[in-house]
Amino acid sequence: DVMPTLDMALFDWTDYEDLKPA
Amino acid sequence: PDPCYEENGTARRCIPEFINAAFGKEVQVSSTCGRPASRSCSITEREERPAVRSCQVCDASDPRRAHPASYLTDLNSAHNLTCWQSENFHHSPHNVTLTLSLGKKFEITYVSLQFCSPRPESLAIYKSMDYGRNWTPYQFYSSQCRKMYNRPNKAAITKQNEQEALCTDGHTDLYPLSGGLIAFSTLDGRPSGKDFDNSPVLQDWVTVTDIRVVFSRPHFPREPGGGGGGKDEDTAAGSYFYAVGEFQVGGRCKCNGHAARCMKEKEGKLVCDCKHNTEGPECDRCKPFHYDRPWQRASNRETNECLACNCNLHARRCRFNMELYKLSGRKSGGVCLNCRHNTAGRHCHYCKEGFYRDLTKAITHRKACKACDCHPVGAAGKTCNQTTGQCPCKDGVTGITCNRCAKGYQQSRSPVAPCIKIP
Repeated sequence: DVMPTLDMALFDWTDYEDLKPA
Repeated sequence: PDPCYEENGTARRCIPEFINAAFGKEVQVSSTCGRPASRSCSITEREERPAVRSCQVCDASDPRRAHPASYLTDLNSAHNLTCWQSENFHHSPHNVTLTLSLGKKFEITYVSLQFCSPRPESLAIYKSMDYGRNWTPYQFYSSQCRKMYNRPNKAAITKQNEQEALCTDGHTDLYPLSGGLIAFSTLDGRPSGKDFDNSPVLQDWVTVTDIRVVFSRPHFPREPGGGGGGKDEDTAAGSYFYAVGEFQVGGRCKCNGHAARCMKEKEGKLVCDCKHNTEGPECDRCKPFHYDRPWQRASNRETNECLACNCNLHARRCRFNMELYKLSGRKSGGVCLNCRHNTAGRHCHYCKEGFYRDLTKAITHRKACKACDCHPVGAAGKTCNQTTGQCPCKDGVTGITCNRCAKGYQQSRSPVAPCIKIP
């Protein structure tokens, strides 16, 4: 059973703008 | 078949043929008779008959009576011996110089001169290894070595002075009055001559680009005539001259064992036709990208061809590193430069940081290294294991690129901890 890939849209970047990939 | 390679392609030592390197070459002479026309006399010997004096005219404008320098190195024919002849001179000593430029380094075995006049009483041979910039003595001949050249007569040659010019009183007799020979053998009597391959000193000793012969002093005349030209009352009293029929320099074009011939390049310059991945006028360096071991001259035992660096097809340039060469047991010292296709290392034999080895492809393949492609959120860094490609995953994250949550974890909203344990 393969897990789904991480969904980038689900992350909250509010406090981590500098980590957000381009 | 190429003499520089065995049939199976293995390199082997090769050398150009032995030639008279002077043949057909121009000789610069400091004096030639015939401008203006002059008369000179010489003594000729006839078997068991008294010597006879004969005189002849030298006239540079008349080919039948000219004695130009080109006669020194033309075809030597027993039927028609052509001689170069100097101007008459009236005092002794009197220097006349012959300078021969070979245009390239040669390794010579002998220098010989066949005279049409009596041999000089004193004569010096010099050599240059740098196209005439510097000259060093090669050999002296004189019945008065100390007085003329400040050298002892027939000094002993040992391993300590193999590169020293000697003086000898041999070959300086007045007789024969014509046809006498002076032959200097460059290796004769030199102890390391038998082990020439292993003697850099003698290899240097026989290397020349130019040869200069200086006739320093003729024999004094004896009646009726004698000496260089003889006393000739019809011309200026007591004149001498030097005359040479053949000037030979026997040797081989110097290619250090890496070429079987020399040839003229576009500009007419003589160069070796280098093999064994060597280049240069004397095959004296390794070709670019063939620096896996230092350049060496070929010997009977070892061909010492230059070897290509091993860069697995990922680099076009390399350099030689002596330390690495010694550490490898004198086997390999090449270091690849500017490895491409995301490879790294001395031989471009592994993948650079941020890439990993695709084991389905050979290391020589241009796609042998694949990008790690670590997930920007799931991975703790961008560098993966260079062999397996596994990225360093954050807690609870799995997958080669760290792009999924592990079993028992679920995606969170925090990019710092992207997977959290399911309560």
